[in-house]
Amino acid sequence: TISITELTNHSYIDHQLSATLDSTEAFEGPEKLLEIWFFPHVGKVPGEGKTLRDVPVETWVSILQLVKCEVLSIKSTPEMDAFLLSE
Amino acid sequence: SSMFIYPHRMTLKTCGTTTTLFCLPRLFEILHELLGWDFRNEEEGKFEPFKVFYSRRAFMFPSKQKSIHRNWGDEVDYLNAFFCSGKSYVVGRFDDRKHWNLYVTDTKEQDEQVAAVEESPAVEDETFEILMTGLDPECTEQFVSHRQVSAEPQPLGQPQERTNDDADDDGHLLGYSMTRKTGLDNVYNTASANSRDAEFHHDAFAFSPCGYSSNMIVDNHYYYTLHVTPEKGWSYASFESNVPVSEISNDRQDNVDVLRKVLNVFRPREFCLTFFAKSAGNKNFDSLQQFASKSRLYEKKERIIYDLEDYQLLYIRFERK
Repeated sequence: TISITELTNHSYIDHQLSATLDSTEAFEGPEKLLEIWFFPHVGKVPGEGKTLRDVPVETWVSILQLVKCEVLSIKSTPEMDAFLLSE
Repeated sequence: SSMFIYPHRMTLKTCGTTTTLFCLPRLFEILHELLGWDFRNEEEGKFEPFKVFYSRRAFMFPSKQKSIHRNWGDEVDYLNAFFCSGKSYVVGRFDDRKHWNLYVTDTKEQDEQVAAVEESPAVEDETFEILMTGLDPECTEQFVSHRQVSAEPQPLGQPQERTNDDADDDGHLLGYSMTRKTGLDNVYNTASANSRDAEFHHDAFAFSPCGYSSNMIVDNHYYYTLHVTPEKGWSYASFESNVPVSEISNDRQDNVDVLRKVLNVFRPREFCLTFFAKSAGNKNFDSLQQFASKSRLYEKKERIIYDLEDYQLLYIRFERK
């Protein structure tokens, strides 16, 4: 069960987008689901220990522009980042 | 829409008329620039990460999609031009536009020493997806917010890092309320798992005029995500999860129980489920197929099992009796 604290512990939130986003044209239900495993597990990530989680938020924002998505908010844990997106 | 980033893998799930595959060239370029990751197979002139999955149910309005996304064949051509050794599947009847599409690459070969290390349980992976249409109007009403969006844009500026006024954000506040009201935060019985409360984080948004998206993180590592389009005439809801239900609930729950809870929130006229796991020995393969033969509310219309090299896939489509 979630508690109200979940509203105040985002690691990133775009209040401007949250306030102005209009989904009137979002008519299509079925989603496109893309999953890429770059390596079989985290222990196989090469180099100096940099991983996907070291990609800055603003870089993800620019990549997602190509998808026509914007970042509404992010929750992070020690093991992953969960992005909530527009559309 | 949602995106999940782990150190070594990512999942991007996008609704509407998004152009998901068009991020691929820039994504691989950035990973090379920032992380030094180079997945180019020089011999074939394509990219070869460890594993790629791309899937979607047949669109309701394919002609409104953009470019390659109007047609599954064009998407597959694009993927095949980008990745090595891809295979595509049309799962279910092609003629009634209720089928499901899957593209998957061969698993990149590892050397023998690495393969031996990968026999560890940490590599175990499963994904459960439920795609529902024809939602009960009483249920969809719970996902209509009636909130007003700002007519005037907020002052321009950079999106803010964590602030203290998050609770003033109506979209997130209403999303939180919808989650609580519908019980979608109680899909998994994590609290009773190991006499401890598994860490649980939640992020939801109520769109205007309607619609809902949420991400739930279980035990810091697993997620489940829901997306709801409640409009009458083309209502749709999806549930996708990589939570290993048996493990997280200490065998007190299975995916049939998860399925029942989700169906109870939306009461769809039709739905299909897909379940991926590394091994056909996964108990959920049996229990989900038993549900198909025993359900009093739903009738199984199709059941397909695919052996996808190192994954097993179960697909079942149901209609309300």
